[in-house]
Amino acid sequence: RSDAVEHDEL
Amino acid sequence: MNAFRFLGDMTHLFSVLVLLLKIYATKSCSGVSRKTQELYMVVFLARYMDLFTDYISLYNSVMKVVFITSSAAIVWCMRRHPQVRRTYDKEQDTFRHVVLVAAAFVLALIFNERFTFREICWAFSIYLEAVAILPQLVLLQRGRNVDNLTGQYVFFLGAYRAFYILNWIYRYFTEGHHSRWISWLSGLVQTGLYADFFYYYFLR
Repeated sequence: RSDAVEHDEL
Repeated sequence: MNAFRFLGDMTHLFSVLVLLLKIYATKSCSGVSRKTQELYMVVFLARYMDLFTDYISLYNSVMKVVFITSSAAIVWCMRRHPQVRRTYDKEQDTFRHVVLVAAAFVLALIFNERFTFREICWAFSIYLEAVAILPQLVLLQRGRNVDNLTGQYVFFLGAYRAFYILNWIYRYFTEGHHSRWISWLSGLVQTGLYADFFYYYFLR
């Protein structure tokens, strides 16, 4: 994904 | 995935299962704040809207579905289930939770990782989750005799975010110093709100 922030947490 | 985060997720899942058990086994939601449950449903819907767009792992997707469906099921029970809804003490559950939603939304507009729809929804869900327990804590402090399933529910709910704080510390030292300040600060506030509950929970 282009977004810098990867929300891999629940 | 690290042990702290996994423990946190399992504690969170367990808290939801305890609440579902209480409602299903006793066919009663006395002592449970419907407003807090509605806030949690909004939290999950706002945070997990990437469920269908971004696949992170099977675990991540399954847990998102579980949290969304369980929170919706609890709200449905408290609003529609003929037996359960009668046991909801509406006049006790008086916290104006709309204020919490508005405040979290304004905060998310100002403080977010990026000014995009997704990131604003994500920040909104983080801020809202930090304060979502307030109606429930107010209800508990109304001095009503808290049945221990409800007490255990709140305890596990408070403990889960404490595990997440350990997870953030672990990730800070192992994965480089990403700025997770939104999660950090909200997580500290969220766990802090439980402080007096934990105090009385262990004293009891």
